Amino acid sequence: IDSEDDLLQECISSAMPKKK
Amino acid sequence: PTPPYLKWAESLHSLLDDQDGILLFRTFLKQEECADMLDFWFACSGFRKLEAGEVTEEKKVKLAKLIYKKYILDNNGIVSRQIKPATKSFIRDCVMKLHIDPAMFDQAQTEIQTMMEENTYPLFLKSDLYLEYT
Repeated sequence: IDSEDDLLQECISSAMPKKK
Repeated sequence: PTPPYLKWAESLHSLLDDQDGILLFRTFLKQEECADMLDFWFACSGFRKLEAGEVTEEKKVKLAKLIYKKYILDNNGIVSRQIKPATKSFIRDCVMKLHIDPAMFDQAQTEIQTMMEENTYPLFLKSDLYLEYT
């Protein structure tokens, strides 16, 4: 379950803007 | 230069283009118990971007199923309630038949975005949280 959450979280984070 | 928090009021995209803006908007949505809408929106964008990266087909399938299970399958979930039945059926078919396409969540993302633009985003700009921040 943890790895599933990690995978989803990774996907969400990948779409966020990087720190300016 | 214009301070970031004033840019956030220009459009939803300006807000979602800034890390601090996202953080504050998410805090607001959490108070309103609809933070899943924002997470879903970013998950859809992240899923679409997978194509460009080096991701295995297996991982794409897994992720599509995860997004479907977490946000769409539960009809009482905040995201699921805002998405049209036809859109949900389309995504369910894609997942069941393993027709995994980078654009399979696009329509659902648009529906959630419209909901945020018309509802939660204007409320956020009028919220104490935002006003205190500014």
